[in-house]
Amino acid sequence: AVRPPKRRQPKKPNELPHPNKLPGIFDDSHGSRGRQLCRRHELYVSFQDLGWLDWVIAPQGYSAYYCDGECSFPLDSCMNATNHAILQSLVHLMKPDTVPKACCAPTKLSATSVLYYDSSNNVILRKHRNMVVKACGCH
Amino acid sequence: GGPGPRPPPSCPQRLLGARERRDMQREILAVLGLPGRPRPRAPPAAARLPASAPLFMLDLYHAMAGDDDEDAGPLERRLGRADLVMSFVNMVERDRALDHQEPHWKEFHFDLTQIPAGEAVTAAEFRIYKEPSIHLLNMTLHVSMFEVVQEHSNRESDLFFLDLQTLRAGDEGWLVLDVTAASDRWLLNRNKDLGLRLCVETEDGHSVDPGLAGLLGRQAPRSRQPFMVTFFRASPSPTRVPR
Repeated sequence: AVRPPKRRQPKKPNELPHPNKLPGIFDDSHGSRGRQLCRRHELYVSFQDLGWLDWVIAPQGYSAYYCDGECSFPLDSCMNATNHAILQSLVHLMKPDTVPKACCAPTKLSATSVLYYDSSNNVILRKHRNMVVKACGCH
Repeated sequence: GGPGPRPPPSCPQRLLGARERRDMQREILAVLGLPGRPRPRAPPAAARLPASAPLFMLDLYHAMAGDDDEDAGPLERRLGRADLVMSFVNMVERDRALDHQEPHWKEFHFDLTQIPAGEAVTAAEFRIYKEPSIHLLNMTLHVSMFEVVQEHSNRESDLFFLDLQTLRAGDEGWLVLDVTAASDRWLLNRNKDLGLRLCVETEDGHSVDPGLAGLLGRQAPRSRQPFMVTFFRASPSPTRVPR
């Protein structure tokens, strides 16, 4: 007998998670299953802390948001990992006590510009896209 | 890998050793698009005075940082398309000055090896400061810029016309000459320096020494020395997965 055609699952669009589908940050801080919902914090990446101010002219660093806690939209649900997520993961490895791992798929990203000297004293201005997380999937 | 739940606080967080920290910094530099940690030659104390290129680039940085404003001028629009702006300050200047017969000109040679590979040039400009000329009062001057394509020992060099600006002998300020057309050849001859030749003529076609016209070269104060600025559009960097 001809098997009924297999119902194909509609292909899940690889879209960034929509912030409204999740328990917002104003819900109780313990979600339905008693887990610690992740909360949003500001992370300042300081070029001063990295010891780079002898060649970086501006800025002194930049601040972005990060999530801390068990989040509903982990980073790996979103194919294009942001530069900031990679940077945060690396800073986490250097300062595990102060900076948590990157955990959340961002929904709003902006660029940051860095002005610096190269080894031949030329001055270079470089714009880094998707470096600063302005909003993330959990909130 | 993915961000599983954080290890319980009891789990000892191992801090990194010096070599691992250096590896991490190299990783962060790679995210910032840098091959390695630049080590600019520390300028001698006298050279710490503000120089023309960093001053100009700092203005660009503020313009780029605030690039949302609608009334963007030509420079801001040029900036909006650029991912990378590079100012070149290391140049060799050659003067065919007064003691030679006409025509007079100034040549500036830039080291092209510092131009990053894989970037598309969207615009390039040569900036030179002009003071009011005390020798050519109230004259109109034509300033032309050429690329020195090929030099010959026994005859005049092959030149490629780039830009022409007309100004008054009494004018003062930064003169900006568009050298974007020269960038087509850069990628072909990266190992050769880029030679730019500057000529000044009066209305009746007489060649004038650029120094007499008030154009400042390498001898000028640091904040008024000539330099070149190049705007690049980066090729889309491949997405990276966090390790």
